[in-house]
Order: sequence, then structure tokens, then C-alpha cells
Amino acid sequence: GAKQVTLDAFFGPR
Amino acid sequence: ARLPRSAVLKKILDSVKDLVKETNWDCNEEGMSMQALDTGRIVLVEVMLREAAFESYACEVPMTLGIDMEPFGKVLRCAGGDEKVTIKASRNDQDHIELVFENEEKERMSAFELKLMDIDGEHMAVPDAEWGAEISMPSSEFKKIVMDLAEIGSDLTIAVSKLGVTFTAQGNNCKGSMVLQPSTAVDKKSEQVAISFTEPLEMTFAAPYMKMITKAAALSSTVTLSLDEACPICVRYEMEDNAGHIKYYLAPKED
Repeated sequence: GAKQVTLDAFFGPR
Repeated sequence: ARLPRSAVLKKILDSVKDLVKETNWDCNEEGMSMQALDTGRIVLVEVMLREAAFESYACEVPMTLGIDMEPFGKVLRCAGGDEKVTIKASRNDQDHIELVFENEEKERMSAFELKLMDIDGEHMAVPDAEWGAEISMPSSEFKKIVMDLAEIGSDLTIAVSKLGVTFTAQGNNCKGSMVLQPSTAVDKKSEQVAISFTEPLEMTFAAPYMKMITKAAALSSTVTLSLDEACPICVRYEMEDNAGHIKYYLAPKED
């Protein structure tokens, strides 16, 4: 099935 | 900070406690807010309680309150849903906060102290996305769809096209999909389904996380789903009278 991605692939640290 | 009823705070806690064990609450003149990641870094939850949510609110100096959700939940469970809640944080001794619950007619008052923690919570920068699609619908309907389809399969696919919005779940021995069309027939705003999209899209998410997210339905009768194939989904619950919101960003599953 599809693989879970984490938010680190989209959001950087502020 | 004084809330007219503890119910809102109880509901907020219920909406985040499965995802976040401890978090910093940032207090400033605007209100109280928190942003936290789950341990798997798959969902980010943001809560904003604006001054409008409070019967009275004063914040002379911005403060960050490190709260452990477990004891906070235990203290809040001692408050009746209709009891007034006052939270006090002193700038002099920042090692605890005081919570006072008052039940007007019964002349009952209870006071608690909660130790504060030193949490080095990292804040994530969430860029403002131009969303490919936005769906607003009754939060109870979204909750039922997610809970039902989560029983069918662990992946929840959300597709937006001119057909409407299609929720699909695929399991080993069964598959199910539910299509919602924009509803203009109903007049009550909170019952309407509205869909806007720039181009058709389809994304897949982990149903167990989406289930946890739908617990926030208690805070708002409507939910807004914002999707874009380049971003995590944003599931937003706006509270009435500009009192604030709870927003979740859930990372997708990709082939």
C-alpha cells in the first residue's frame, strides 16, 4: 500500500 | 483567564490528548495557543483560544505554560461542564498554575494547582498554501464517514472532482466509498456541504489518525477540509463567536 510520509517533508522548523 | 463553562476546555483536551502528551501553551494579549506534533511527526495540531472565548482574560506579560496533558485532564475532570473555570499563572513563581472551578448556584468552589513543565517544544512553520480543493461540511457527518470507513480499511482516500467529494477505504476483503455532492437544498448553513476546487485531486491518509482528528467535532458543528497534493491536509474546526479554532495538519500516504 501507500507509504506514510512525515510532516518534515512539508514543514520546516520555525 | 476565565471561561464561562469548563466544557470548551474539556472538549479541547479530548481533541488533542490522543495525539499529544505534553505541550507548551503560549499566552499573550491575543489569547492562549498551542502547537504540537505527535511522536510520529505525522500530525500537527494547533489550538487557538482567542480573548473572545473568555469571560475575562488578562495577560500582562507573555508567558509559556508547559502543560502535561494527563494531570491537566485529571484536574479538568473535577470540573462540572457548566462550572466557571479560572486559570491563573503568576509571573513571580512560574512553577505552577492555579485552576479554580466555581458552580454559581450550588455555591461550590474547588481549587487545584498544576505543576508546570519545562518543555522544549519545537514550533513548525506552516506555510499558507493555496489549496487545490476545500470542502466544508457538517462535522458530525465527516466524523461518521471517517469512523465507518476506518472499519473497512486503514487507508482513507479523499478524491475531489466534479462528481463531488468521494471518501474511499480499502481493506483486505472489502472496499467502500461514499460520495457527497454539494448540497444547496438544505437552508441551514451548518448542514450544507460546499465544495470548491481548482483541479480534481485524490490523496490518501492513515484512517487511524483521521479518526483521532474527528474527535474535535464536539467543538464545532462544521469542519473545513483543505487539500492540495503538495501539502498535508488541513482539517479545521472553527469555534463559534470567533472564540478560536483547532486545526490539524495530517501528512498524506504516498505511493
